[in-house]
This record gives sequence, C-alpha cells and structure tokens, in this order.
Amino acid sequence: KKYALLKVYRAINDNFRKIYKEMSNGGDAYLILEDEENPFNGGLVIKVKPPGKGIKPLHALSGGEKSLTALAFIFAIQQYDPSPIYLLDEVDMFLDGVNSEILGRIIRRNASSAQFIVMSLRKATIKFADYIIGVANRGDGISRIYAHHVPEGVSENGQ
Amino acid sequence: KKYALLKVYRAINDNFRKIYKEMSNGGDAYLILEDEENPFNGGLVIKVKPPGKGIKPLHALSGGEKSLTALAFIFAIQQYDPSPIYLLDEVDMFLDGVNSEILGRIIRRNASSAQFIVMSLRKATIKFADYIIGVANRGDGISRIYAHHVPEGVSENGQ
Amino acid sequence: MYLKAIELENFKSFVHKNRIDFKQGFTAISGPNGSGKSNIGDAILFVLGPKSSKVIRASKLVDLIYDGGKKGKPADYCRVSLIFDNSDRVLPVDSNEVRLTRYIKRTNKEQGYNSYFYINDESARLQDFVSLLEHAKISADGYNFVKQGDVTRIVEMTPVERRGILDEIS
Amino acid sequence: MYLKAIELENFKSFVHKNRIDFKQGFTAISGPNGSGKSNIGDAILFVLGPKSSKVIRASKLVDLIYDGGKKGKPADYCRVSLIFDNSDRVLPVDSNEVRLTRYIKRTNKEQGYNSYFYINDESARLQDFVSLLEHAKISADGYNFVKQGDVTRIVEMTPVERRGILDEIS
Ligand SMILES: Nc1ncnc2c1ncn2[C@@H]1O[C@H](COP(=O)(O)OP(=O)(O)OP(=O)(O)O)[C@@H](O)[C@H]1O
Ligand SMILES: Nc1ncnc2c1ncn2[C@@H]1O[C@H](COP(=O)(O)OP(=O)(O)OP(=O)(O)O)[C@@H](O)[C@H]1O
Ligand SMILES: [Mg+2]
Ligand SMILES: [Mg+2]
Repeated sequence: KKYALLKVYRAINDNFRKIYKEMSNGGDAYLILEDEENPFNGGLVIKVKPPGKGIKPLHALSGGEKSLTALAFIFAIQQYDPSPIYLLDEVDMFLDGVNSEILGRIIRRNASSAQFIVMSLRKATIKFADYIIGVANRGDGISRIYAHHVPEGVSENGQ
Repeated sequence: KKYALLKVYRAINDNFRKIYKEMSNGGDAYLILEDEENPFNGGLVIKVKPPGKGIKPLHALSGGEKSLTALAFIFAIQQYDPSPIYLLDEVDMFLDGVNSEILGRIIRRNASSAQFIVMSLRKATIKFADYIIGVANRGDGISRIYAHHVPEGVSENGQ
Repeated sequence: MYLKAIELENFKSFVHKNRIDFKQGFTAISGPNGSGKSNIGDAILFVLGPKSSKVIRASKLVDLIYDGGKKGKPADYCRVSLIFDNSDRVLPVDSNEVRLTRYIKRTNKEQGYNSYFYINDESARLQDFVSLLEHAKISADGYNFVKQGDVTRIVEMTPVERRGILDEIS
Repeated sequence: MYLKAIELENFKSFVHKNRIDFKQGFTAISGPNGSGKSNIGDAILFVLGPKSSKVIRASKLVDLIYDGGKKGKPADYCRVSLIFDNSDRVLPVDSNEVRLTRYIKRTNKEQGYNSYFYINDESARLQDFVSLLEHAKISADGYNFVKQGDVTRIVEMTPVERRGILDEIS
C-alpha cells in the first residue's frame, strides 16, 4: 500500500536526520523518495552533508563517513520498528577511535530495546558492551569460548 | 610468451610460500596454475592452510586471514620485481593487533627497496613508519597537513 | 524475545558440543583473526536463513561441517540450536523457551546431505520454520544482520534496493 | 626513483595550494575519518591513472574540483603535480627531478572540462604521458595501488584475473 510506505518513510526519515546529526556531531542527512507520488516507481535516495562540509554525492564520502551514514539508517529503522536481534560483524572497520566510541555508546543505549551481538576488534567499541565473549583457537584451528567478562582491560585481540 | 610466464610463476610462488609462512606464523600457502601446459588457458589459484588448520577454500577464510593472504601475494611480487611505489589504503582494516604489527614490520623491512605510502588508523601499523603525515580538517571540510613527525605516541586518530 | 544461548555441534571451527550463553543488551564478541567470531554469526544465520547458503561463506552446505583440521577426519554431520527466551510470545509458539534447530548430515553421494529442522525438538517443515522466523522479524536477509565487510552496503546499493528495505517494513 | 612531493591545488578537500613532502622508505598517513587521507591517494591516482575516473571515487572528473564547502563557491579548476626524484633514470626523462602534472578546468558546458598534461611543465599528449608511466611501472591499475576496502580483492578475484597480474609482470 502506498500510504503505508509513505508513513514508514516519514517516520524513518525523521529518525535518520536526528540520529545522523548526533553520530556525526552536527552533520545533516536525509532520505528522499525519487517519486513521492508513486513511490514504488522510484528508489530511496540518501543526501548527506557531513559537519562543516557541503552536500556530497555518496561515492565521494570517506569510508568512515559512509559507515556512519549506513549505521544511522539502521538505527533509524530500529527506532521505528525494532527487530529483537541485531547482529553486526565488524561494522566499525573504517571508524577512527572517536567514531568507534560514538558507535559503542549508541549501541549500548539502543540495546535497551533490542539485543545487540557485535563482533569487533576495537577497544573503543567493545568497552561499552554489557557482556564480552572471547573466542580463540589454541593453534589447532578449534574454536574455544572463554571469559564471559564485563568489559575491563580488554586488549585489541580479545586476550 | 609461455616460458616467461612460467618463470615469473615459479619465482613468485617461491616468495609467496615463504612470505605467507612468516606473516601467518607457520601457515602454508601456494599458487597453482590451473593449466601448466597452457597457462594462458587457465587461471592462477591460491591454496591456503592457516597455521594449525587444514586446507581451506578461499571463501571460508576469515577477514584477517584473507587480508594476510592478499598482502603476502603483493609482497611476493615485490620481491621478484619491485615497483618504485606502493600505495596501500587501510589494508589493515581487518587485522587484529598482532597481525597489524607483523604487517608494519614487514612494510618497514620492504621499504628499503621501494617507497611505501600507507593510510592507516592503527597505532600497531603506524608505529613502524619512518615518517608520519597527519591530516585533519578544522571543522570546515578543508584538509590540512601537519606534524611530519617520526612515530612516537601517535593516537588512533592521528592527533 | 532474545537469544539465550547457541549450541553448536561440529559447525565450522566448533568441534564436538559447544554452548555459548548470551544475555540481553549489548554483547561484544572479540578475539584474534581466524578464531571463530564470524563463525558464531554464521551459526545464527545457518538457522535463521535456511534458504540461502551464500550468506554463510559456504559454496555448499557441507562446507559448514567441521573438516577435521590438519590431520583429523571430517565430521559427518553438524547441528546448531538457537535457544530463545519467548516470554513475550514474539515467536508464535506457546512456550517461554523456544529451541530452533537445524541439522545437516552427509549422505553417501559426493557433497550430498540431508537437512532437517526442529522446533522444540519436534521435526518441522522448512516452510513452517521460515514463516515462524518472518513473523518474529528474525530472518537472515533482514537489514538487522550485517556481515563482515558489508557495513557500507546500504550506502552503495541502488536507490530502488534501498526503498525495498522500507517496503519490507511497511 | 621515489615520490619527493605532491602539490595539490583545489583538489577535493585540498583548497588553494598545498605541498606535501614525502621521504623514501615507509610513510604512514593518519588522521580522523573524512580528514583527507584517501584524497591524497586519489591525487596520486589522478596523475598516474589518466584513463580511469572510477578509480578516484568520482563519477565525473569535475567532481574532483574543490566544491566550495558549506557556503563557498566551487573552484573552477584543479591541478595536481607529482614531483619525483629521478636520479636513477627509471623515468625515461633526462633530469634528476621529474614533475608530472595534470590540470582540469571547467568549461561553460554543464559538467564539461578540459584536461591537460605536463611533463616538467611542458605540455604533453595523453599517450606520451601514459607510456612514460607504464615504462616506470607506476600506472594506477597496478597491483601496487590498493584502494580503501580493496585489500581482499586479490583473494576474491577469479583465477583468470589473478593470472592476469602475472601476465602484466612477465
Ligand atoms: N568446515 C570447517 N571446518 C573447520 N574450520 C573451518 C571450517 N570452515 C571455516 N573454518 C575456519 O574458521 C576460520 C574462520 O573463522 P572466523 O571467520 O569466524 O574468524 P574471525 O574470528 O571472524 O576472524 P577475523 O577477525 O579475521 O574476521 C577460518 O580459519 C576457517 O578456516
Ligand atoms: N570536490 C570536493 N570538494 C570538497 N570536498 C570533497 C570533494 N570531494 C570529496 N570531498 C570530501 O573529502 C572527504 C573525504 O576525504 P577522504 O576520503 O580522504 O577521508 P579519509 O581521511 O580517507 O577518511 P576515512 O578514514 O573515513 O577513510 C569527504 O568528506 C568528502 O566530502
Ligand atoms: Mg570475522
Ligand atoms: Mg579513507
């Protein structure tokens, strides 16, 4: 139904603008339906203006800027209609230390309304977890789970 | 010429096996020409056996294991026929702390026979550089270059 | 609803029986390269995404069975169970705990296998399994599952694909 | 041969004139997300890869010209010079220092531009420029240039593409 889609679009766009502003520390981003009259005839476009910069085409954004944009979109949908589980594998691969912390804080906050399972190599992200699962193999290729500890002094390779 | 390709193949395969063994701390990897009689009829296959594990199909390797394999291949070619310049942008994105250090050490060593320009967010890689260039923007989107310092206490976002 | 635990048997680098407990909230999984972090994600997707094998880095499902390592013999089956707390009845099953299991066993044919599904240890048909997951919004091709390397996919997909995500939600 | 310096003028996030000096050996470039690290790589590829614009995250070359930022007016040209130490004559040019320059300037047509190449500040044709680079093994589509996100490409390409890398070397 067209009206259902427009309702979803407006709510998520609203969330997306606020969440991106927070995650990027002042930047602007919004979603545009290419054909608002007949949304199913067109796509959904993202416009991004990182803090202090002009509007950028998506392909010109840096790796970290693209990641923040994509993550803001995911959190915007979650805020409208949460799934019970989010499984995020190394979504901080391009993020610098500052942005990894912002992400870690936001996941922690959003984890009150959904379960987040996040694979990461970065202390900056991991330190906001409620619970850490460590994985290792003893040089024989067999995975072992250990130390279900609360974050404290976790080194970058989880040991 | 077929003989020229076979000569290149054998030399690079030899380098690749040694370099992968060193970078992965004991693993095995080698290159196979699918059609050794008529090499131009087939492709070049990579076989990898990470330390302590059995032979793995490439798609089953972890992100870090794939990165090490790809980097070992690049260094294997360099050892045979160096290019004057290597430009590597965030090639350590999947590497944990231990592997980032191994990479940093190897680049430092190989930089005696070529110039390496490496973009990275990881202290573990950066600390092996001869020379660091810092980039920042003052919140207005205009890039500025600063502090061409020798590595010492560089924070993860270069400041 | 939340995932309470995963039980893995001979799944990829997890040999014999392993149980991993989870809590509500934000759980981080860390460890060295190649230790098995993404494999845990693959185990979850193995159960939640019965229709697509590409989603779990396997060209054929038998690739998921523990391969025996350096010198050992490959296992001939693997099984993964996801154990959910269902007190809020998000899953349309009348029990506080729901156990979803997928089991594959090699056959004598080269790369052949049989695949079985269980809901609370009772045999289930694929379509019942799939509709259960869709009902609870936990099917593997959702926007809420981001595989390693895919974080920027939302930015790189076409506008029509992206609008498709909104279609799914409405 | 090695790169001694880059001079950038209005190239992406580098406004007005900027000179970046390089040394031999291992140089690391670091800084916050979006600061301009990869843009420096794009500047190098802009000169060394005159035939492909996709390699520099630009759908059209005029995207590379500084866009004026939040409130400013876009520049109408950009220029990048790569200054090489050529004491070992790896570049087939008889001078100890070789300066390779590429310059693009907007025209009145929408998204139109003119593109110019210079070797030691003398006008050069595209094909002379390209053959110079290939001779020195510094053309942008070599295995020695790895863009952000591409590190695992060697492992993910087809065997025939990979053998193609060996073909290039022999
Ligand atoms: N069927 C199998 N049997 C045994 N081991 C397997 C099997 N399939 C994959 N593996 C191994 O599992 C390992 C991959 O683990 P995984 O991808 O979970 O690592 P990871 O912890 O995510 O690492 P990274 O940080 O590099 O992403 C690989 O070494 C691979 O060889
Ligand atoms: N023509 C242009 N004019 C002005 N700014 C531009 C132009 N083209 C791209 N940019 C900006 O340059 C920035 C990208 O810089 P770059 O990709 O070098 O960042 P980076 O330091 O590599 O970051 P990351 O660590 O996230 O990869 C983006 O914010 C983009 O908006
Ligand atoms: Mg992984
Ligand atoms: Mg970058």
